[in-house]
Amino acid sequence: PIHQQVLYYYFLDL
Amino acid sequence: MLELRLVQGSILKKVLESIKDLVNDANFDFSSSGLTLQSMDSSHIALVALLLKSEGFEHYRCDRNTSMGMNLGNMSKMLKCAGNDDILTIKGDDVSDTVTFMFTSDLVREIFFYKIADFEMKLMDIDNEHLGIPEAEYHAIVKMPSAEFARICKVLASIGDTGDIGTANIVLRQNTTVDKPEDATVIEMNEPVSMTFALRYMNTFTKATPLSNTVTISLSPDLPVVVKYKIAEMGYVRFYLTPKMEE
Repeated sequence: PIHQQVLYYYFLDL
Repeated sequence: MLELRLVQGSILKKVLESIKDLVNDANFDFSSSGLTLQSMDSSHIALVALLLKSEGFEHYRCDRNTSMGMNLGNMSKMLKCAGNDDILTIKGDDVSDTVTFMFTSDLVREIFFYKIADFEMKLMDIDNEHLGIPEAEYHAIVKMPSAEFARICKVLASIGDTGDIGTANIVLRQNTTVDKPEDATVIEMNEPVSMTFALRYMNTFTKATPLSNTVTISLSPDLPVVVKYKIAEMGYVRFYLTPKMEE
């Protein structure tokens, strides 16, 4: 299946 | 005290049109260096980052850092009342919970303003999440005419992603033998990269096409794609979108 990570996975949550 | 005057008021209109379908409400952050906005879409897979530098404004006064929460749909409605050649002034203060947009025509500016319109909009409290986006090296960076990128996204989306009616392949080659530099397609590739993205989002990003003749697309397999529209002399609108991945 194809999935899509949320942005928090890549970028630091300040 | 906050007071900004933008001679080309249409720039802010175009910015709003480019982001209002992605984000409903957002905080506009004003500081002495300029106006910034960062907001994710409701599913947290796409993000918009806006910068309008203070130098790009005819007049820019921001006594202390201020964040103003605005509904972008309502803001867009108000900005639509401005003519494309109008000068836009934004005013705010620390005590009231409103922001004022003032539109003045520039027909005979030295003598008097032909028309002055002002609109007061209610501000809102928005709990804005802020992400730290590090500078990154990208595997491939494509700079191309923004209208061409919009056309490609539109065509691919119309064919759909289910394969029901068939498949579409579009190959874009580097092309620098053009009369105007903005018509060039420049591909800087450090390493080959292959990624999949939701076209629905890409199409939303292309609403920023009127802001810039060119668009820059930066790709790396471990990172969200960056689709960047430069706003001449002022800053940029950047969109980030996370890739679709096989489990």
